[in-house]
Amino acid sequence: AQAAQPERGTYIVHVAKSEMPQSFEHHTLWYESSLKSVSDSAEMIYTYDNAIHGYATRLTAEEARLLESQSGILAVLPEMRYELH
Amino acid sequence: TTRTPQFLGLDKSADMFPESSSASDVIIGVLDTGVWPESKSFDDTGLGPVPSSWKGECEVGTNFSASNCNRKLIGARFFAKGCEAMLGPINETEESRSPRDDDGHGTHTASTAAGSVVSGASLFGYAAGTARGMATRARVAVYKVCWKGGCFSSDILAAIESAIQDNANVLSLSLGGGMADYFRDSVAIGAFSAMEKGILVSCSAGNAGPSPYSLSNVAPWITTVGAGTLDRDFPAYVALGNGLNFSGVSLYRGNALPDSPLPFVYAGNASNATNGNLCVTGTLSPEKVAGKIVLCDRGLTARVQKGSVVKSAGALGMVLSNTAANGEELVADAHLLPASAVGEKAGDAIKKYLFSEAKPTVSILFEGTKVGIQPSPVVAAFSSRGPNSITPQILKPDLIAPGVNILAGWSKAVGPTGLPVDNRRVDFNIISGTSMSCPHVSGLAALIKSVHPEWSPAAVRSALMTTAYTVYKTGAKLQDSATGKPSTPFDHGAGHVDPVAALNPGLVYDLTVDDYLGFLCALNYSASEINTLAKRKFECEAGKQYSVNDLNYPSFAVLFESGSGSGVVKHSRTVTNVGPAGTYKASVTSDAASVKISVEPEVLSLKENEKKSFIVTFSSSGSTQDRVNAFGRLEWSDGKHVVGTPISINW
Repeated sequence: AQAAQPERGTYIVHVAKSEMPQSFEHHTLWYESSLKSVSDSAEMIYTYDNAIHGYATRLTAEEARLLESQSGILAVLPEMRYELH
Repeated sequence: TTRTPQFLGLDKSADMFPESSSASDVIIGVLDTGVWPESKSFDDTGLGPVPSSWKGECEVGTNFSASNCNRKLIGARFFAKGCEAMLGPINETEESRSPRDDDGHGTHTASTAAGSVVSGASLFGYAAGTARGMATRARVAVYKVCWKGGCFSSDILAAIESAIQDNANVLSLSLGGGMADYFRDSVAIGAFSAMEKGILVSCSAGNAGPSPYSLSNVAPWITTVGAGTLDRDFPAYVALGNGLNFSGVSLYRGNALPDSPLPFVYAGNASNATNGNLCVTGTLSPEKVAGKIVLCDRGLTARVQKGSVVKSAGALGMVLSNTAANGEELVADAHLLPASAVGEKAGDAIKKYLFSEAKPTVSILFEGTKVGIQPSPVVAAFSSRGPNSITPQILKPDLIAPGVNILAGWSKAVGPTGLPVDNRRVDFNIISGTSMSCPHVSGLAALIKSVHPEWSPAAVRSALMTTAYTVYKTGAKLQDSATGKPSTPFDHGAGHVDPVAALNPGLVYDLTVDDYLGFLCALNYSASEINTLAKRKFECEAGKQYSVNDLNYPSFAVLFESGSGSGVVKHSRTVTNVGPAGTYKASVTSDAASVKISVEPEVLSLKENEKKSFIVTFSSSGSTQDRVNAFGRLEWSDGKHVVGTPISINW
C-alpha cells in the first residue's frame, strides 16, 4: 500500500544573499544546493534577484520548516492569493 | 475616461503637460489580467521610437505574438508558473496562456492609466465621448499575473522582478490581499525594491468599505488609492403604480420594456429559499416571476449575476435594491435585462409599496447619460477605509481618484458583465472599484514624472497628496456616499487628486530608502525581517531613537496610546522647496477641541531646493469621553501654493 504523500504547497524562500558561502560561484547554485538539502524532488518555480533575493518552490510543511532553519534563509513564506479590486 | 480628463482639469491644462519625448519616455507597468492589444486605446499613432532604456519584451503565447506590441504597448509578459503550481496547467480552451486579457480588467486599467485618445467611445451609447488614459503619451507594459484561479504572490513577485529589470517607471497594481505585516506581504516587499529603483508603485486601497480598518496595500512606500465618484450618472427611474417615482441607475441597452406598467414582485416572495430576496442562482420560482419585474436585494452574489438569474427565471426586468451595507451609492451595470439599481432608502420605500399593494406594478424609464451631477466627487461607499491596521501612525488611503462608473477599454473575449452567458462584445466597458481609481493615479504620476523626471516616487506622491482637495467649490467638505455626511481623512486620505495643482506643489515631503529603513527600525523589525523586506543586511543603531512619527510622510496620523486621555505626541517633518524661493506660513484647523496642535517654527523661509524641518506637537487634554477619532489639517502657504496635509487623531 502506498503511504499518503504529504501535501505540498508553494513557498517563497527569502535568502540573505550576503551570507552566500564563497564556495558557490553563483547565488542560484547556492539556492539549488540549499533546496536539495531538504527535498530531492522540489524544483524552483522562479528565482528572484530584483524584487527579492530568493526563489519560489513547492515544499511540504516539514521541508519548509527545515529550510527555514538553515543558515542564510531569512523566511519561507507560503504562497498568498491576491484578488482584483 | 470619456469624462475623467475634464473632471480632473486635464483638458484645460494640456499645455502644462509635455507633448514631446519626456512624456512618451515614461513607462507604466500594469500588473493585472493582461491586455487586449487590438483595443484602439493601444494605437501607437504619433508615438516615437520605444525609449532606449526599455529592456522589456512582448512574450509569445496563446493568441499573442510579438507583433501585438507596438510603440504604445511596448511590453507584454505573463506569469503563470505560480498559478499552475497551485491549480494545475492553465486550461487554454478557457484562458490564454499569454499576455492576452480574457477578463477585461487588465485592458480597462491599462487603458485608464495610459490609453491613447479614442474618439467615439461609449458602452451601448452610454458615457459617449473621447476616451483617453491619464497619460496619453506614456508607454504601457503589461504584466499578466491574474488568472481565473486568482493572482498568486509568486507570480506577482516574478512580474515585479521583470518590471524592475525592464526599467518601468511607474507600477500600477489594482489588486490586494489580506492584511499582513510588510515583511510577509509580497506586494509590499516587491514594491520596496521597485521604490528603491525610483519606480512609483500605485495600488488600489480595496473595496471593503465602508468598514473601518478595511484597507489593503498600506505600506508607506506604496501610494494607496481610494475611489470617488464623477459628476456623471446613468439615471433609470423606477415608476411605481401608485405614482411614486424613484431614481436609480442603469447601463442596460436592448429590447425595451412595454410602455404599460408591468406586474412587480419582491424576490423574497417569489422563492422558497430563505435568502430568496438575494436572487441567487436557482432560488426564484419561474411561475411567480415570469412576465414580471422582480425586486432583488444586493448581497452574496454579483449584481450582474442577479440580473442573469432573474432573466433566466422568465422575468422581464429587475430593480436591484441596496441594503445598509451599500447605503445610497449607485453603481451602474450593463445588465442582461432591463434593470435599475436603487439606493437603500428608495429600496425600502419600493418594498413598502410591494408589501402593501395587492397588484403592484412598475415601469423602468432609462434616461441615458447625465453629466454635471453635484456634489462630486463623493467618496465611494465601497472604497476601503482607515485607520491603517498595520501601522496606525501612517494615514491611509493616501488619496482618492475617480473609481465609480469608469469607461475604459475592454477585452473582446468577454461580455461587459463578465458572465459566461453574456455573448455581447464591446470595445469599452463601464465598471467601478478602487481598481479603477488606482490606474488614474498611476497615469497622473507618470504625467508628473514626465514634467519632473528628477523627483523621487515619494516626491511625486507628496505632490499629488499635498495638492489634493477636501472641499467642493462651494466650500463644503467632500461627502461620503456611505453616510451622506462629510468624509474624513480615514475615507479620502489627503483628498481628491488635482493633477494640475500637483505639477507645482511648492513644497514636497521627500523620502529616501534610508528613511524607510529607519521606519522599519521604529517598528522594531528584526535584522532578519528588514533583510527579507529590503534585501540588505541592515542593523538598527542601538542607541538611536527611531520613531514612526518622524517618517517624512505627507500626512499625520496621531495615536495617543491608551491609558490616559492626556498626552503629548510630536511628529517631525522636513519639506523641500521645489518651487521658487518663498516664505511659507503654517496654519492648522482641527475638529478636536481637546487636542492643542502647535507647529514649530510657524514660518519657513526657503530658497529654491532648500530643505527645512519643523515639529508638530499634539497635546491632548481630553477626558475619556473625548476619545473618539478627530481630524484636522495642516497647511503651509506662501500665498501662491497651499501645501495641505491631513491629520487624524485617535486614542
